[in-house]
Amino acid sequence: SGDSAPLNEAMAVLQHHDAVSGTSQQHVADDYARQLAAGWGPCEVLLSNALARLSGSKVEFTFCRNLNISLCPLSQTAESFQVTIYNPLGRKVDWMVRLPVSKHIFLVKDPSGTVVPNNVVTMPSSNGQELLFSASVPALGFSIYSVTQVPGRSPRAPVPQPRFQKPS
Amino acid sequence: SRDLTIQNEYIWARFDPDTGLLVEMKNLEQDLLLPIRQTFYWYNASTGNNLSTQVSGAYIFRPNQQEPLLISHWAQTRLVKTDLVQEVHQNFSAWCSQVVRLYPGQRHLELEWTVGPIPVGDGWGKEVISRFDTALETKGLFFTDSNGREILERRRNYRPTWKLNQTEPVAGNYYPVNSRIYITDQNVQLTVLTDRSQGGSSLRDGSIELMVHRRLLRDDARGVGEPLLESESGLWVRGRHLVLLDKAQTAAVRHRLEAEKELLAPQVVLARGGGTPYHLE
Repeated sequence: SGDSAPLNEAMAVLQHHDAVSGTSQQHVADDYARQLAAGWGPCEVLLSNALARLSGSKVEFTFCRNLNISLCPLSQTAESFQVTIYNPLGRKVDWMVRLPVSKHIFLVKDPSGTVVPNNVVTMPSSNGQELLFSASVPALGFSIYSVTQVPGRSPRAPVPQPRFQKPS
Repeated sequence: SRDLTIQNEYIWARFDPDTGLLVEMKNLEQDLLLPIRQTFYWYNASTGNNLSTQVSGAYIFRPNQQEPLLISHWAQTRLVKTDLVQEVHQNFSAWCSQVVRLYPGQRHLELEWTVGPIPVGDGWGKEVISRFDTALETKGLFFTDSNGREILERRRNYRPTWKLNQTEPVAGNYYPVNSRIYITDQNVQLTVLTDRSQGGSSLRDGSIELMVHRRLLRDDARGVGEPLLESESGLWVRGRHLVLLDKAQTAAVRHRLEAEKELLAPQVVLARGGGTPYHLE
């Protein structure tokens, strides 16, 4: 069973001005991070249970905490996976989903099974690939998109040309 | 071609082909063109001087000179253009890079900056800023928010509630920015949305700066008892600034809606396909 209390507790502790403004010693700052990370775990279980209940399907949900540095073992290895996007706003939003993937072509379908356009972009800094597709998510709701590798074909992803400026 | 531009239906941005820096932004919908130069600088952290022994530390921001130093005069750039995104990747140095991005339907320029680990081998603490310079005549005024709920007018070297004797021309004009900072000449407004709280200011007319990362070498004698100096190789930080260019009259609705979307951004959860039905029926 999930539990949001540890994360609530961590957030309460982190109301201290040291946590808000970084005026603590390093080991205290590390402990703040430890408390937050420890709180995420049981919260992710809680969110998974809620999503399973609401989507009517028991699946093993995976939270990729390092998407901002293009790390997500599941999307980088799985041949097919589902992407659930939850929108906490009280209005519908369109959101560009970016997920690190392996060098393949993908088929992306929206909740109604309609194929949506997607791109695989090579990241110049790391030469990794990212899958992009635009998701439409209802107010205070979620949408589930399915992603499937197209067997056999690799992307002819536009390799960005380096533009070397002559140093001024 | 030497033309380095990205655009979507609403925004057009041009970069200097020689330096790789952003030099112009246009709101195509409102036909607003703004020459704007954005790049990264660092303040050299004070270790105390003849005016005061106060050093820059966890509690205190005190640069040792008014002018920040450029991280680089130019950036190595790479251009990525697909039907779902147009990006310019800028590499300023080994510890400072940025991706300037436009998606279809987006009415702001997304600047995803990556800064760190800040090198301090030269013995200097560094306080890194992203600075936007324009020709807007802003008459010493700029605006910062308070917890995203209230916008406060700020005037350079001035306090509304007492007669300020300004002793710190930089730090004395820095204010907390929780979600946005903007400047206006009453016709055009330039707004920068942040994805976290940062220190910010406008130290000259037409200019906006936001502090993105710091790494210092001295304790500032305010009780922490150690400098703001991450252990080992040091932290590198990645964040986003969303840049909006609007007519002053219509800017509020734009930045309010965008800031709310930034604060309550969608969350992504993955799952392998399949799964057993939750309910037997």
